[in-house]
Formats: sequence, C-alpha cells, structure tokens
Amino acid sequence: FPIPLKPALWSNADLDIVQTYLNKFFPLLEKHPAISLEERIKEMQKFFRLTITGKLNAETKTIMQQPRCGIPDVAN
Amino acid sequence: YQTFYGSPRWNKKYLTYKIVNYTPDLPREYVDDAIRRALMVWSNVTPLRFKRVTSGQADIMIKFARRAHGDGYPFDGRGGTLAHAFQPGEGLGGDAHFDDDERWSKYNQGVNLFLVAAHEFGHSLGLAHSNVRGALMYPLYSYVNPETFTLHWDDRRGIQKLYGRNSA
Repeated sequence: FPIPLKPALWSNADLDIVQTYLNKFFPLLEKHPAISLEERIKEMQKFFRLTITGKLNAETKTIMQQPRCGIPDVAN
Repeated sequence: YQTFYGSPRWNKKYLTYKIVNYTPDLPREYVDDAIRRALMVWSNVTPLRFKRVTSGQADIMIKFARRAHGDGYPFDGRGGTLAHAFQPGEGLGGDAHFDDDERWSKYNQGVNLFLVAAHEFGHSLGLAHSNVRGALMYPLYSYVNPETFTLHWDDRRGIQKLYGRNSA
C-alpha cells in the first residue's frame, strides 16, 4: 500500500491545490489505481522536467499555478 | 509530442469550423482572423484544409463560455485553465472552448487568443500535450509575438505523423 503522507508536512491549502491539480491534469489511470500522492507529484515533475522530489516545493507549486490548457498532460 | 490514446485523427482532409459566439474582449473581425490564422498554423504543414461555415454543425465548433458550459468540464474563472478542446470524433469531438473569464487579447495585454487557439486546434486534430518547452503543444501558456510565430519542430513532427506533409 502507498505510505500515507505525514499530515504535518502539508497544509490543507497545499493538499487541496495538489489534489485538485493532479486529479485534473494527471488523473489516475485504471492500471495504476493506488499510487501515492508523492508518486503522482513525481510523475508531474517528470513531465515538466523539474527536480523530482515528490514534494510540493516552490518550483512545483509555481508550475501548478501557471495559466494553462485544460486537457490532462497524460495522453491516456 | 504525444497523441491521444489510440491516436484518433480525422479521416478526411477537408474540415469545417464554426464560430458559435464571440468574446466581448475583442472585435469580431479580430476573433475571425485569429481563428483563421490559428488553423493555418496546421494547414501550412499538412494536407488538411479548413472551411468556415456559419450555419448547422461543423467538425470544429468554437465557443467562448464561462464556468459550467454543458460539456462536464467547467471553467474555473480568471487564470488557471484558459481553454480546452476535444480530440477528433463525432459530436463534441474536435470542438474548442475558450474561458470567457479570461481577458482575451490581440497581443500580450491579456491572454493571446491566436496562441491559445492554435494550441487548442492541435488537440482538435489529435495532438495531446508535448513536454518540450517551447512547443506549441506544451500545456503552459507563454506569450510569443504572434506576428513572428513559427511552429516548433516537435509540433510539426507530431501533426505530420498523423496527417502527412503538405504536398503543395
């Protein structure tokens, strides 16, 4: 099972930003139904060629807040 | 570049488009011209040809809308999502929707309509997002001068993979 993130590391606002963004632009695929939030952030960071940390660092948050197209970034 | 799952594409060379409504941000003539030039970005490098229709249905239906607008993918107000478009297919397939809570612009005082439309029409034709920064199909908005715009090699390769080259 994915290891749950420690709540202390995430504010509610951050968690909301991340989950909304990932659900919209990096939705879970049927073949990977149970990957952790950290893995999903890594997938997003890999797509945008950011430093892969699995954490909502400033670089990642900046990308998430930029204006963009509404189509998901994973082709499937 | 990426294509959508199953690489859907139009099985015809001549496609129609219809501008269903207009944004109040720009003169209608400019919207017409931006849409025409955005489609030309793709017809310049493929055998695809586009014809505007003003009545009935078209392959690519273009509209401006706010928040929920009937397709199950509501817009989110100013910023965030600017527009979206559907992969080739019947019904909603190929259609492009622009968030009218954005401030649409001819240059860079707001969001440039030509650049966003050219990106969305890439989806209408079957391209998904590219992870090549600088490519038109990169998912984040970035302003470049529309008068000196040239299609990135990654976009050209992607669209020509689907439709071949312009033989003219």
